[in-house]
Amino acid sequence: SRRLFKETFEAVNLKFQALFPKLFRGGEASLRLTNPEDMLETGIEILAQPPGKKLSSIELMSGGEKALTAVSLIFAMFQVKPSPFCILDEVDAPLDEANVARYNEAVRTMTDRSQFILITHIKKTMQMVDVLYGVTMPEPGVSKIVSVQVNDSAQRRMNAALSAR
Amino acid sequence: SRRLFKETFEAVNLKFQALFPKLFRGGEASLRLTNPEDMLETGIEILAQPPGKKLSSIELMSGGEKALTAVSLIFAMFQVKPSPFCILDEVDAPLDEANVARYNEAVRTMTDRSQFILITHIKKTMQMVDVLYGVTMPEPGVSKIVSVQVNDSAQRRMNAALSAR
Amino acid sequence: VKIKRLEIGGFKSFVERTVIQFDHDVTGIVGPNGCGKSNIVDAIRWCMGEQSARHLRGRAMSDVIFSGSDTRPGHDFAEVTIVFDTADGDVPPAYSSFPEIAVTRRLHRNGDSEYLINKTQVRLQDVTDLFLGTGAGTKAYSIIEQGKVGLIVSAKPEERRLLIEEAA
Amino acid sequence: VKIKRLEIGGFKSFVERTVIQFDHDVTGIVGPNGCGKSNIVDAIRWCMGEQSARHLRGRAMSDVIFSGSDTRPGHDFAEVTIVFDTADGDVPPAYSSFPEIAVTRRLHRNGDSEYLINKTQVRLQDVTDLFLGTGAGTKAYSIIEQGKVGLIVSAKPEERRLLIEEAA
Ligand SMILES: Nc1ncnc2c1ncn2[C@@H]1O[C@H](COP(=O)(O)OP(=O)(O)OP(=O)(O)O)[C@@H](O)[C@H]1O
Ligand SMILES: Nc1ncnc2c1ncn2[C@@H]1O[C@H](COP(=O)(O)OP(=O)(O)OP(=O)(O)O)[C@@H](O)[C@H]1O
Ligand SMILES: [Mg+2]
Ligand SMILES: [Mg+2]
Repeated sequence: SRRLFKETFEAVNLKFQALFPKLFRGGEASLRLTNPEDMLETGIEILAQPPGKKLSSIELMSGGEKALTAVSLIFAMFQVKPSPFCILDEVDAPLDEANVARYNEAVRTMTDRSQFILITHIKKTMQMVDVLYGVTMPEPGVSKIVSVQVNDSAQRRMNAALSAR
Repeated sequence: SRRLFKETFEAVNLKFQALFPKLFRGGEASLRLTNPEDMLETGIEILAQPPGKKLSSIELMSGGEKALTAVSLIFAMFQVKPSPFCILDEVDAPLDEANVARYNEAVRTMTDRSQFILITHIKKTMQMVDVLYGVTMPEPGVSKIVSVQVNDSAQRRMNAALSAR
Repeated sequence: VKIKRLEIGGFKSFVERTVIQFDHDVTGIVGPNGCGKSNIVDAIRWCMGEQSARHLRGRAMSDVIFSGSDTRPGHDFAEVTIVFDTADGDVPPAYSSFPEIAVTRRLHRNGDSEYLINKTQVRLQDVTDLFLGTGAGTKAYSIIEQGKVGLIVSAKPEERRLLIEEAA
Repeated sequence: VKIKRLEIGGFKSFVERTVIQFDHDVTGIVGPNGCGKSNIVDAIRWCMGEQSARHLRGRAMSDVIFSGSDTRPGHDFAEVTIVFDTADGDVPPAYSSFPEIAVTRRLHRNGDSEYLINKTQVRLQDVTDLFLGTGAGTKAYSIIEQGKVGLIVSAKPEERRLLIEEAA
């Protein structure tokens, strides 16, 4: 329905405007309807301005900036209508060290309402998760889950939760 | 011309068949013409089988396997008709540690005929290049090349080359 | 709902029955290229009712059945089970009395295919209804596939509205 | 030929005149997201004669001119020079007497655009001929853009033949 779309759009827009500057440590971003008169057909434009830079078309942004902008928008939608789980497959691949840390921090703030599954090749991300499953192929072509490591701080959180029951 | 295409195709195919097993430490791959009767219109199919796995459609391969297969093909074309330089922008992003090392090794073997420029976020790659240019934005929005580090072994190669003249 | 665990057997490279527990807030999956990490994501999508083989990197749906390796023959069927924990109560009424909801999808080489909820055979429609009811649905923004994060930025404005529609 | 150096001024985020030497076999370019690394690649493509703004992530060619930042106004023009070393002799006859070949492209805000070879104004055709002559051309496989390495694998068979045609 028109009204539901408009309400959802505005809610997501508010969350996006709040989340982008957190992930970018500054700057601003928002969503804009290409055709505000027509809630049934309008498209959605993304306006994004990293800190200190001029607002220009989103295509000119760098690979890492685009990924982080996309994550801000996806997490904004998550905050409006959470899904029980969120799977992010190598989303951190284009990010530099500082942005990998910010991405993982943002994931952590979203865990109050959803479970996250992160697939990664990046060590910093591996240090940020609660449990690590290692997948390998000791026999070529046949997958095997070979190791499970629980992060210390996660272990402590679980113990605290268990003893509190 | 038909004959030139056919000759180039076969030359690239030979190089590709030799290079893929080097990068994958085994397995096999080749190119196949979709329409061998028609040198002017035929398409080119890629058949690739990582070590120990069954040959299946290339789309089923993993992100890293696809990237490494693409690198094998691109370097095969380079070996048939070198370009003075080759620019690889974050091509190593989807690769695991072992494949990053193999990719960098392959780049090094290609340097007899071309200069390589690698853009990367990966430390192992940074250790493999001869010189590192650091790009930053101390003033937001304004790029600056802020550091140049020459790798020890590259320095030694240069000194040897200079003293040999 | 929360995901409790995933059980994969005969699906893509997971020919051996594999159980993955999801007891934590943030689970990391790591390993070399081509070892099966994204196949786990495909297994979850497939179990949730994905109908397009292309969205699972295949040409035909039978591509999800283990096709063999140097040392093993192909498998006869693929099966994936997702087990949900209903403790936090966000459950469709039909299942509110169960402590767990197990959704299973099975595909045989000969094309036969089954869907089960808590071991009872159901239709695909029941599975998609259940997922929609729990809020998992096939939300386009709850599974970000490898290499695809940039699409939301490069998408046409009309394509982006579909994401808002999903959230609505 | 070898690339000796690159000189960028007013091009995208490189508003200040910047010189990058290429004396080594393998040059690495590193830095935080958005600091200008891929812009260097765009500068090289542009100087070699790229005519499509979309291939440079822009909407119009004027997008390559520094548009300003919080602390600086926009620039009036973009200029990129690639200097080649002709020592190894792979040079088109017209330039074989020069020790270096400097190719410059300039674009002004008002739309005026110039191409120069060794400071002599030439046409775009002369620039593309020179690059083809040296083997640099705009070989589709000598510049692999960020995120694009998978395209050769996901391309249609008819699209892949274009790469072989370029190598031929
Ligand atoms: N039906 C099948 N039978 C057997 N193997 C399969 C089947 N489908 C896919 N595979 C194999 O699974 C592998 C891909 O696995 P996957 O995409 O999960 O890797 P990955 O761990 O995500 O790697 P990367 O880090 O490179 O993304 C491929 O080698 C492919 O051949
Ligand atoms: N005409 C212009 N004027 C000013 N800034 C520009 C212009 N064109 C592009 N930029 C800026 O350049 C930045 C992109 O730079 P670039 O793509 O080179 O980053 P990068 O170093 O490759 O980053 P990443 O590691 O994320 O790929 C963007 O922030 C963009 O706004
Ligand atoms: Mg993967
Ligand atoms: Mg870049």
